[in-house]
Amino acid sequence: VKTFVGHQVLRIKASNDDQIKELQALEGLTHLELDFWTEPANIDNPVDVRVPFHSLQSVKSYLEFNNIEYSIMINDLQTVIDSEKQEMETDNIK
Amino acid sequence: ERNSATFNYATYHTLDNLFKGLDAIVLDFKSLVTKQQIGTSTEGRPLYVLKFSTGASRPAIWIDAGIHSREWITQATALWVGYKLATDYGKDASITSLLNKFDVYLLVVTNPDGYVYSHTADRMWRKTRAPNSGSRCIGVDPNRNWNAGFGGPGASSDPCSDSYRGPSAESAVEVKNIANFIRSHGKIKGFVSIHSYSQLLLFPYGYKCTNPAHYTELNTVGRSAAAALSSLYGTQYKVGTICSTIYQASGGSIDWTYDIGIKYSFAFELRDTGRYGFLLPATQILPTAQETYLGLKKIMEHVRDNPY
Repeated sequence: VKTFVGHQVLRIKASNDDQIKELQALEGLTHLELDFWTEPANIDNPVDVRVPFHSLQSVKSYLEFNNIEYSIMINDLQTVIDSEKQEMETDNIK
Repeated sequence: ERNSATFNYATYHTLDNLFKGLDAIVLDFKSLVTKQQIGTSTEGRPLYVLKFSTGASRPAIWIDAGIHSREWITQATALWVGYKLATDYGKDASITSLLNKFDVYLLVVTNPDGYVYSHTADRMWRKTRAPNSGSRCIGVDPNRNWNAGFGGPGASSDPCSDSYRGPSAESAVEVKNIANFIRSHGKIKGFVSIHSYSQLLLFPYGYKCTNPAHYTELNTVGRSAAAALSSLYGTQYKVGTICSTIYQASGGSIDWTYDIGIKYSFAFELRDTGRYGFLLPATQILPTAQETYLGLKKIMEHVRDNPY
């Protein structure tokens, strides 16, 4: 079973088209193994991206270097998945 | 849980349990609902549609959910919608009138292999589970595999990408089965695909950034559906074409259906916006399903009242 310990989901708000381009460039950095839940396309829609633990520092530095605003949407994805699984099991027993 | 009234719609279920839910609805509403298998997935799982019908040779409305397997709120919503349609027939005048004129086909789990995989191995799995020749990576994005601008912008040619389009249009057996069903039926007048998340109600086009011929009407219907949806809990939806609202994406289902003449082609992106993403808590299943049903109902009423 694939685990997501330490993975964070970041919510990124680009403020101009240049920042959208920076985010699209980030999408191309496959070694970071990013999973874009919503993709960078325009400034009206925030970009949500799942970042593995090993890429967190690089991604946050990249965003900060480019003055791109972000917040942490999910702090530890595995915790949320575990709680979802636990809830399903409890409901099944019920 | 074999009884549709006691089935727990407010939790996420395994594929087997969802199928039990389908069977319970069929069993409890025998004169209205039947289950049809329209094909099998890559790994041999059945693609079951619920058919709601009160007569022969009717025009029909198609609704599917779960083409992207990790979007669990969509399969859960679709199952509840199926139960609601069945219980509303004969009680709700609008649904009764709809089902006296139209059949409704409901595909609750469009990508069953991916759904099982998202339960057992990788909660974040999105694609099918088809092997890709010459690659170690598995799966095709089934919403980039339809024959609508196939291979164009907004889809990947890399089998390792989550938006891999596949080697050719309809190469994904899940897509091929639905496309064959739609073509052979010949009287599908409305097509709705349910996705999550980000609260959008979309219509063609996605593979190109030009407005469809029926833009004004589709936009009006979409806005009316979004308003109905919002009336329950205040959930806000954006409405528009795929390209103008999110981004250019080729090979999508509703572009294909629109281009083959199904004027009323829409895609929902259900909750949420900014807290849980694909991990919407189970406590939100029923509210999401209830509000989505109001939006769906508006679209289905428009299809019913505007024959073409």
